[in-house]
Amino acid sequence: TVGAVALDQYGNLAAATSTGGMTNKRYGRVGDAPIIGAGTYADNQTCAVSCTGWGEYFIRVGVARDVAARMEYGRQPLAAAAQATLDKVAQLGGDGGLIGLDRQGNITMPFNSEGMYRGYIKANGQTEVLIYK
Amino acid sequence: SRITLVIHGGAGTITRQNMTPEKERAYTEALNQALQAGYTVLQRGGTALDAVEATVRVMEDSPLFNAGKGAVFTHDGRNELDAAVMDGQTLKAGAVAGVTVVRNPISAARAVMEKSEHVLLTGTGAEQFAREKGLTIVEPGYFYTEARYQQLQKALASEKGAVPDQLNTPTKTTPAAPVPTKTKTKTKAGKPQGYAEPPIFTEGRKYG
Repeated sequence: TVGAVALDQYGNLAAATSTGGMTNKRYGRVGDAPIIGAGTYADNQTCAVSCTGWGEYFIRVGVARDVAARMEYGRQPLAAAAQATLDKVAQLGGDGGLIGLDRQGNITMPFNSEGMYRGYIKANGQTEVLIYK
Repeated sequence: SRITLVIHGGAGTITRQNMTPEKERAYTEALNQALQAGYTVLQRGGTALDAVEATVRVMEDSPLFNAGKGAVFTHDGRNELDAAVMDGQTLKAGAVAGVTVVRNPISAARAVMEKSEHVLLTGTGAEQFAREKGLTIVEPGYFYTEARYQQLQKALASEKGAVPDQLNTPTKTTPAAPVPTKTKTKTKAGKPQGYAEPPIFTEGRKYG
């Protein structure tokens, strides 16, 4: 799975996710990536999120919207909201990660699997690409 | 300006042990290329929506990632692709699932968002919609990579020796579950007597 979240100069957020799904899948199985609110979500008032991981758990938790809802209702900051939601996935036995971005330009990239290909570029040009924990 | 772009290329058993310096360099280069594509859009005053689509298209076209070219294989040896996009300003969203001939599924997802009144289209219907909207259509073989095909062979081989789970077991009559007795007594763990965890997945077999 691949994904991107962006904040433009007009203050708008957007999120995108694309995947081949799970190796050896049957019966037209679909994971979280194309399910809005599970693997992909964006709302200017809270955050933009793109997920990657064991889809069934991300769907059952509704991860992408859960992160935004924690910010909206619980007034949690992005990083805390993302970590709390990912902890919920782990409690159920799922693994994976997500990238998140809010309208102040704050970034979060938590994951509880062994690694996650991830990276960012900020307004000042600061950029980083990471693979392992 | 607070223009910012964040990307991911998937999570999983990515450890130093199963990585080579060449592979690590290739992934780092591909991620940087994807970052540059989206960031250039933002620097030129483009929208966040244009930036995320441009970024994901680069990763869909790279055979390294499990999306577009280089996607994993289904049990039947096909590539079924899913994608979604959402606009934070309008809360409009679009998604496709199970498409097999659309070169860039993320662009199909965006077409669903902007050129239909739906949110999610799947399978051959989604492919027909993509064709009608002029998206690039390719042969299913376009997505093939040897590495992903070998991953499928490995999963199939490991499946051969595994105990068939519920999904594989042919249907046969099983004795009806005992009718729970009315009086429920709580065990110390707080679970009602006779409660059993639903066997959703066989431990350790995630793929398939």
